[in-house]
Amino acid sequence: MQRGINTYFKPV
Amino acid sequence: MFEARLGQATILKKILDAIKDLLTEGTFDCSDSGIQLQAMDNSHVSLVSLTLRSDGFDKFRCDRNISMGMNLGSMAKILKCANNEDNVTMKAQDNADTVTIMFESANQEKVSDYEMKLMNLDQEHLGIPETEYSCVVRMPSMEFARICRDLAQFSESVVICCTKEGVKFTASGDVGTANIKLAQTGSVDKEEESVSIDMQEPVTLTFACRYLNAFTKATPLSTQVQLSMCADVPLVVEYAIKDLGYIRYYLAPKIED
Repeated sequence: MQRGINTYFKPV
Repeated sequence: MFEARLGQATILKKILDAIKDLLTEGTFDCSDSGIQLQAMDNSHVSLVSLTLRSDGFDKFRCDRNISMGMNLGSMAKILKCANNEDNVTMKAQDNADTVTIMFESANQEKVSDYEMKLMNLDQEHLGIPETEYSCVVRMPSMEFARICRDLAQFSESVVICCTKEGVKFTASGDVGTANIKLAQTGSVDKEEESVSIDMQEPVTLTFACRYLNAFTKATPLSTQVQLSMCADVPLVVEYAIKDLGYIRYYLAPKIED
């Protein structure tokens, strides 16, 4: 399964 | 007023080539420290982070921070009009809705300028946490590109396994299984040909080949590439841009369903 990068990095 | 000049248009061409397959548009954030761009690819699986330091430019002036949203396809069209050895200057007024890109031949006999419309891009900026990576591999960028290209024939995914003995790339599919192992090099005459591994603990992660292959479009920027890995966090693929900065790609690992 491919998660999105925004699962790991959150908006600042 | 923003103005940035580079001695050779070829560097900017290579930078555009390194990002335009992943991103259709991007915002160049300019400040007195330099130019930064951060953007996710369209599917939000990877992140591109570009940093160009102001001291790496032949001339750099940025009176007020400005964010220039650009269509990268349009910028690539403009850069196609430059000769590799041309000087390139990017200029924009404060609060402008256009940027001017100017090329000058070495003998100054040909000067061309292109005014490009800027875009208002509503892009969110992601915070990248400080990470102690379990394994950091440095290897020739051409070798990495070759491995990604070769293994993509066999599977959509590549497993990267790093131990202190070396780094192994594996792709398994209908044809069978392909393994490529690289050991750390001993003393080599040329640093750019070396493979080095800095390992705290072994790590095994799976990544989508198509993104790794997209990252290798940055190969002309640097003779070496650095892969930083840690369990359950995105891979970092970094290409240094000599005397100017770096381009980093972050890729979320694939996880078992």
